[in-house]
Amino acid sequence: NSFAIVIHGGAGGIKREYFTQEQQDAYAEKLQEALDAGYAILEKGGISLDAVQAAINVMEDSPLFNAGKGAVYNSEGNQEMDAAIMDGKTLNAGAVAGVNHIKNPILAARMVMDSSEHVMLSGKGAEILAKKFGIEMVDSSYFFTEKRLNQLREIQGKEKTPLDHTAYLIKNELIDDHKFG
Amino acid sequence: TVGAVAIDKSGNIAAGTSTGGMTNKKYGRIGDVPIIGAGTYANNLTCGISCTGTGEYFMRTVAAHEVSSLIKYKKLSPKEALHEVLFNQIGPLGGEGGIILLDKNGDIFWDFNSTGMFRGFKKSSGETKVEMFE
Repeated sequence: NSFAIVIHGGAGGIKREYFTQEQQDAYAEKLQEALDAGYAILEKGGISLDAVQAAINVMEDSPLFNAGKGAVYNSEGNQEMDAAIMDGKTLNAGAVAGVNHIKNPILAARMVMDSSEHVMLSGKGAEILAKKFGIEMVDSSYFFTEKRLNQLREIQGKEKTPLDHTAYLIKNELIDDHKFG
Repeated sequence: TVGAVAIDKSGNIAAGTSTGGMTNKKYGRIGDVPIIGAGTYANNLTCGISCTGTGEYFMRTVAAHEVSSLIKYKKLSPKEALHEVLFNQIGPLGGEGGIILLDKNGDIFWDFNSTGMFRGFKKSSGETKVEMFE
């Protein structure tokens, strides 16, 4: 009857010296909140799929992380989000790609898994189905964050794509230290 | 990118990942996250996995499924499998990022070849941890 949850909030140029204590505390607090949300479901006997969804929802709703509210901008100044979820018991899986009106893309991924015969839906089709199933839709302006926009402006026009969290760094020179996809 | 992997009281594992992709990506670019087996994978026989990093490299190595397969067929430990994929497959190609893993026994592992990864876990045994840096 043991249970557990593990989470991540992105990787990249993350060194202690690049973050203020206030920023470190904010990240730690939100990570703990996400863990607690998932753990609470498991503790009550809930299923792992619901726990994963709950933990990710917390991080999607925070501007600190590159998902949902804190999603980064593409080269055209828009956001295009992806999400996936998989059930290890049945090997069922669901995913959405390139969406920008679904408040919590992980919910849409779950909907694709549970309520369609498909594994991955992209763009308009994913959003139409999400809306049909009552998943919360938002105007794309909901995802606006000044820090992410500034992060884009720093490198727009260049062939560079930095990993997560660069927007929150005190210094910007890390951008030049990265390998780029 | 954010992700989570959990195992419930029935021993069922689930994994999920959500992302905005990479800043300044080309419009229409899709990374590893929504591709089952690349950035996200779960199998009760082995483990659940969520990845974060430069998606193209996780796609090219089918990273999440590769880790699971190394455990299943080559009998590597989760720690060895993560190291193999991150440092011997993704790293040499130029890829950077990290992976969290929760195995069928409820044991938790993570590894990354970037300078850091925001991460944490909480177990019914009472163990819990949140870490950010190396």
